Amino acid sequence: FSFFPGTPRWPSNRQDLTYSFLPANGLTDEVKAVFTSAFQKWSTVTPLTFTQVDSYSSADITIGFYTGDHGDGEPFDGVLGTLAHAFSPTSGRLHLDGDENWVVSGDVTKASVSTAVDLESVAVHEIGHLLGLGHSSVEDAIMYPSITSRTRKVELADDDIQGIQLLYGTNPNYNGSTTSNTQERESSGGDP
Amino acid sequence: RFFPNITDIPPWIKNNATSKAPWDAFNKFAGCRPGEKREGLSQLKQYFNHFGYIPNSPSNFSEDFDDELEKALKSYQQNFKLNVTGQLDDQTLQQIVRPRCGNADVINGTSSMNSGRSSSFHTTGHLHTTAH
Repeated sequence: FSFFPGTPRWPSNRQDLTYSFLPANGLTDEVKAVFTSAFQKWSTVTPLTFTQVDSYSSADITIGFYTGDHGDGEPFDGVLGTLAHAFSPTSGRLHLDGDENWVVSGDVTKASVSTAVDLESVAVHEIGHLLGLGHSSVEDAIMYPSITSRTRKVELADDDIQGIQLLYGTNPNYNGSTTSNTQERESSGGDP
Repeated sequence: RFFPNITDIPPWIKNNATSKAPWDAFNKFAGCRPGEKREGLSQLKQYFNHFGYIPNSPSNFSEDFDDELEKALKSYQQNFKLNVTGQLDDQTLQQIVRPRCGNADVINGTSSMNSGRSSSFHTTGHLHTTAH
């Protein structure tokens, strides 16, 4: 794991964070639920909490889908290539490329389209940036920079957990496993 | 574009699925070695500049496989745990063209990505650990 230069983090008086979606995107509840699940991955292992609010202007974290040049000097590039980016604390901005073929649910590994990208996988990664994590060389880690299309990776690896817990400490209810309360790892075909 | 389920992806998307991703063109550099000059290498340098491996952002990158590109490649290969060859081998190119997060791997010329170690490379490829 790594941190941004200077190790920026959300201060101790801002641990209960709010998030909101760009109203112009008109996202469905199903899409928003993907982010709720993604935030939960990080709140499971830290004392941080995340609550969706309607007020975009007052939210700590803002989430939006954009295409091409969207004003932050980091234009998106169409299908594949750059999928998303996010800013370090306490900016709270998470931008995703609106040109991608985002799969919201279902087994993305079985998608017939080679450009299908699993939304939650990317969301979990970008939230890591919002919280202060940089990229990791550990391929299994959420914070590994690249993800192949038609791939789902949403569970925090030990590397991710060690990094985020160095920044924020441990959730007192965290039992040392991120998978026991979830139904991920769909490809295993075995125990949830 | 959102697809609530993979079965919702319409046929026209499937038909367009063979369209080139932005970095697919880099595959033509397979086997390209230091000292060579190839059209399009400036765009690969822009890629490395964007992700922090080439720190400066000149108005124009040359089409030369120069020391700067070799150094960037070695740092990239180190970060992605590839063989550190400083060359555009197949394994490295496969990694380069994969979809990825737009955030830089190297910020302010320093990468702490690999094993949490701050590192920088000389063109010889020797690793030097910095105090910070």
